[in-house]
Amino acid sequence: DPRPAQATPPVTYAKRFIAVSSGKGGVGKSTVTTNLAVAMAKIGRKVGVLDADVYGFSIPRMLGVSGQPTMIDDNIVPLRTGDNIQVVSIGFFIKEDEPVVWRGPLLHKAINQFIHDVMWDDLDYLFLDLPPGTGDVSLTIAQAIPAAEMLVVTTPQTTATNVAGRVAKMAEKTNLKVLGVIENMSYFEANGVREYIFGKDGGKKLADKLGVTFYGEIPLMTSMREGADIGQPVATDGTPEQVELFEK
Amino acid sequence: DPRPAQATPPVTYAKRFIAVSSGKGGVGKSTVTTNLAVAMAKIGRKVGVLDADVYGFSIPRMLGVSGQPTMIDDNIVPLRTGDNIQVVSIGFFIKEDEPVVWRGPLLHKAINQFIHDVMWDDLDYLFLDLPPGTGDVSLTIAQAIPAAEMLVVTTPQTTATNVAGRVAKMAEKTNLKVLGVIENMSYFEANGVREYIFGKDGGKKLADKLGVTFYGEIPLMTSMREGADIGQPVATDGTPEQVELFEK
Ligand SMILES: Nc1ncnc2c1ncn2[C@@H]1O[C@H](COP(=O)(O)OP(=O)(O)O)[C@@H](O)[C@H]1O
Ligand SMILES: Nc1ncnc2c1ncn2[C@@H]1O[C@H](COP(=O)(O)OP(=O)(O)O)[C@@H](O)[C@H]1O
Repeated sequence: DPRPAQATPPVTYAKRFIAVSSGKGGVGKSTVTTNLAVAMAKIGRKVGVLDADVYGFSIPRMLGVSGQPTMIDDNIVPLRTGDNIQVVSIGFFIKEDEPVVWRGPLLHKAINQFIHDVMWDDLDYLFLDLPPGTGDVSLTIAQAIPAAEMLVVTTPQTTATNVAGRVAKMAEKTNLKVLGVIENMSYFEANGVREYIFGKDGGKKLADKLGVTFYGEIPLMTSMREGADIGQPVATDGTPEQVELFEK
Repeated sequence: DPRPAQATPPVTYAKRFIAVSSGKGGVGKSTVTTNLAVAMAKIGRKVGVLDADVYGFSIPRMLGVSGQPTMIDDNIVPLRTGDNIQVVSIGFFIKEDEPVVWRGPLLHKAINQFIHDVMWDDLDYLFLDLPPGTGDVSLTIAQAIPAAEMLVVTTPQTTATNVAGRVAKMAEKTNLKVLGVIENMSYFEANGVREYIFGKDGGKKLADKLGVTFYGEIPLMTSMREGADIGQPVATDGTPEQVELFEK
């Protein structure tokens, strides 16, 4: 069992902890995390986002928050977005073009600080944006928050679903419950014709293979990338059908 | 200087070492690596590919090679593709749906074995497919092969180029020369209209910022994903314009 005996206090500052993961990077994991967080905040839930993707953090930019968080007695006070989402990211502590060249043990310490030393305010949901793959950080999170549930983001092609399968196996090893699978970049629609650039049905097949819920398909939309670039996820001002995609 | 004194023999089994990297995953780094390797092999170069992306290896599938490599006195004999490309990947030693949950030090050892204990046969080019980001593996490679040159793959959007900028900064820290930038997924063309789903000109801007060559744009093409899924990169049987894109 890779999990050491629980030396630290159990983590209880949110009703639910949703660890958003993906086997590979670039499948839209952070985009899905930020849109889900905004969609939940819009229906009145108290939401936090912990950006644990230390090598490729992009949550601050996607949620449009920046600056140095206040510290009270070595505890981090999260920043807040316009929708009152509480956010903590490694990006608040280093510059975006600064390489994070950390070896495992340093990383472990930073992540543990993010898990145990943040003054979150009474959350319904804490979304944890995990790094892609199955390295140190995901293990550390799984060990620290046994109650976390994993949401797997994938794109339709076989290579992505294979790698996502590895993530699900890891969840098994660390006893994290897999909530379900969301498929992103499912197709691109031009003039009413859908082009399945990255293939078709990979997400659905993965959900079936894992025996978990399939939360549906999110198409490739230029507006989603634009929203991520300006710090306003489409769920913020998106058309009802885009918000509906996220509230599922 | 993060690089320890050269304790091991210098690495000289190839005329050029091209480390293909990207700040983020999912930008098409492995797709570019495999297509470049095939394009070079087609014009008669002796080519090897080392899949150092231990968390998200996909080279074996994309080049259509599988199986257990032969070992001679603890040295690995590479597998070969139909184009006579020599290939070594972590994927030959573990199953594709097995999570690679390695902490830094174990990883370091495996990568060093790939660098020093493989019987490569007289290479013109060794392409190293690095993991995305700037973690342990990229450092280990930079330390072991100081002569390696880095090719940065990015997609057009700002978040990807920001992260790619981090990789370039890391190259500076480890004294790897940055050859240039290739932009992938630049646009999708339907009915003669180009849709810039992921934005425009990010690659060119990054190359200018780093003062390196911009090797051009590769469009989103369903045929590229299909080729990667069946182990036949488009450069193998691609139309002249696709091969031309890669031979640049
Ligand atoms: N459905 C989508 N349509 C268009 N662009 C998308 C979509 N999902 C993600 N993107 C873009 O793709 C890039 C990668 O997404 P990101 O969320 O950073 O992936 P990950 O967190 O998996 O690395 C971002 O630039 C984002 O804006
Ligand atoms: N230009 C392209 N057009 C269409 N699909 C692409 C293109 N480049 C990459 N892909 C697909 O995108 C996915 C991610 O590419 P991959 O090379 O695995 O990225 P990385 O190595 O950066 O993680 C693969 O399924 C691949 O087939």
